[in-house]
Amino acid sequence: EQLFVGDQVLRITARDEEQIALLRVLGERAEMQVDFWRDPTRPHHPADLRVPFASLQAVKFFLESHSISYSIMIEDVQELLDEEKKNMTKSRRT
Amino acid sequence: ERSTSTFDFASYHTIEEIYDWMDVLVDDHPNLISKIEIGRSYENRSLYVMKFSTGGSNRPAIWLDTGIHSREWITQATGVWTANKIAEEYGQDPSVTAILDSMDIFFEIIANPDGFVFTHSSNRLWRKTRSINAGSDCIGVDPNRNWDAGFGGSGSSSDPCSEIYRGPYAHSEREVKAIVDFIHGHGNVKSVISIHSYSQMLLFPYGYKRGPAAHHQELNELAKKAVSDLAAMYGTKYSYGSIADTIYLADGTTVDWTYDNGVKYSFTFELRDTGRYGFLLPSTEIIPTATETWPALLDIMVHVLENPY
Repeated sequence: EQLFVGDQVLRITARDEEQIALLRVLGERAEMQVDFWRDPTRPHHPADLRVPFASLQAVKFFLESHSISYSIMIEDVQELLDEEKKNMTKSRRT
Repeated sequence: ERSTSTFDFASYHTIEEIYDWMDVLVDDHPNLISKIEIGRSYENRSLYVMKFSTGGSNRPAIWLDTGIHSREWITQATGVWTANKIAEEYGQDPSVTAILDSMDIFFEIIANPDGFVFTHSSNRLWRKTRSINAGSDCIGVDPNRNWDAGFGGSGSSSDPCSEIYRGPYAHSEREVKAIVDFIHGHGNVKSVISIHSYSQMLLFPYGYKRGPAAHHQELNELAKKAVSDLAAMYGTKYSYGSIADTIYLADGTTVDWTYDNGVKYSFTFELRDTGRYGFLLPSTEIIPTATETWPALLDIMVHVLENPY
């Protein structure tokens, strides 16, 4: 089973089309292994990006160096998945 | 004795639990519901559709599907709750009774079973089908880019490793082809509602081009009413409009194909986004999400009933 320990989901808000284009470039960089859960569409609309733990530093550096604002929507994806699995088990037991 | 009353609608379930529950729902409503198989997935799983019918033959029909993007568990869970609601409200709610006295409803709750099983066993974030792509290590096709509607344009990817990979050719995916064949074979489907998550949107054609659909005005008005009634439940605000205008150019989508094939009332729901979990909505969100979506679905189905074409 694939685990996502330390992966984060960033909610990113591009302020203009140039930043939208930069986000699309980021999404296509295979080595980053990022996954847009919600695509960058237009300025001031949120885009949600899952970033593997190993790429976090590089991605945050990329965003900050281009002054692209973001917040951390999910601190640790695996924690959420573990919680989900626990709830399913509990419900099944009930 | 199994019963739908012991099924926990406020929890996520495996494919086996959902398929078992389907059988129990049919047992509980033998004169209303039957389960049909419209095909097999890539890994040869049954593609089950719940048929709600009070008789007649080849009546005008409404198609609903959930779970075509397997990781969006809130949609399959909403599908289970909604199917149960339709069954419970027939004979009680005047709108549901009127709809089913004249039309049939076909509901595919797990439209991508291979992907759904894979999210439970191996990769919770899996979105696509599980078909093997010749010449690539990457698996799967985005089943919402594989339809023969603007297929192959800029709103999808030719890279098998992409989450929006369109597939080697239109309708290459058995999960998609099964619905295509069903709708063509039935010949009297008047509405298709494909339920995705997340981002709180009610969308209609087109995605593969910017120009308005022939019925844009009517679809827009209907979407406006539906999102207003949805918001009235808990204040969840949806945006609405054509796919291309509201989000981006996306080609090969379900509702573009159904609309181009004569299904006028073609809509895609993108369910609630709490801004904290993406599509990983906790199970506590299942009932509220399904409950608020219900009035919007009903608006569309009543409109279809009252506006035959």
